[in-house]
Amino acid sequence: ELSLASVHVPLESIKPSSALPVTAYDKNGFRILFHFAKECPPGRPDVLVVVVSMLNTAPLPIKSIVLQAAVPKSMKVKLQPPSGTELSPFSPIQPPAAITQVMLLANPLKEKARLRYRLTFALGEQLSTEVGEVDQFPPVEQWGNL
Amino acid sequence: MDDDDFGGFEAAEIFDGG
Repeated sequence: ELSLASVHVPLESIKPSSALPVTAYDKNGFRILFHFAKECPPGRPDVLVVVVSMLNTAPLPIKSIVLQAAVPKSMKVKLQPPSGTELSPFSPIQPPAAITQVMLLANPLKEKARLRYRLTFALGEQLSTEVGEVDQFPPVEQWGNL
Repeated sequence: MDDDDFGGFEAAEIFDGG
């Protein structure tokens, strides 16, 4: 059963793994990291739970942030709603603002995981669309005990 | 970038059915 429609992983239920996060995007002070969860969702050993965190270290606010993801047809991806769509400007005397978003990756055929993202946001008045690809996922055999 | 084996872009549903 490839569909992820019925799978929902609450952020609080996620145990972070010891695997290093992967930097998916890092430009002009806007950084997006993929952190990998230790375990798969109950009953879905084929699904990798990823916590996407978006950080702003730029002196400008970043608004209207939307992340989209695409995966090879043999896989499925689902993005749960993000914790926000705006990041306030960086202030050295406060912790950086962050957005977290849970992303689920189903890979039943255990192929090498690849993901393409499309990121749209407004930095100051400047509207941007960025695309990129991420392929440094943990080896699929380790999904579920990271 | 080979486009053939990738599926379409997915985005978060704004109102999560929950």
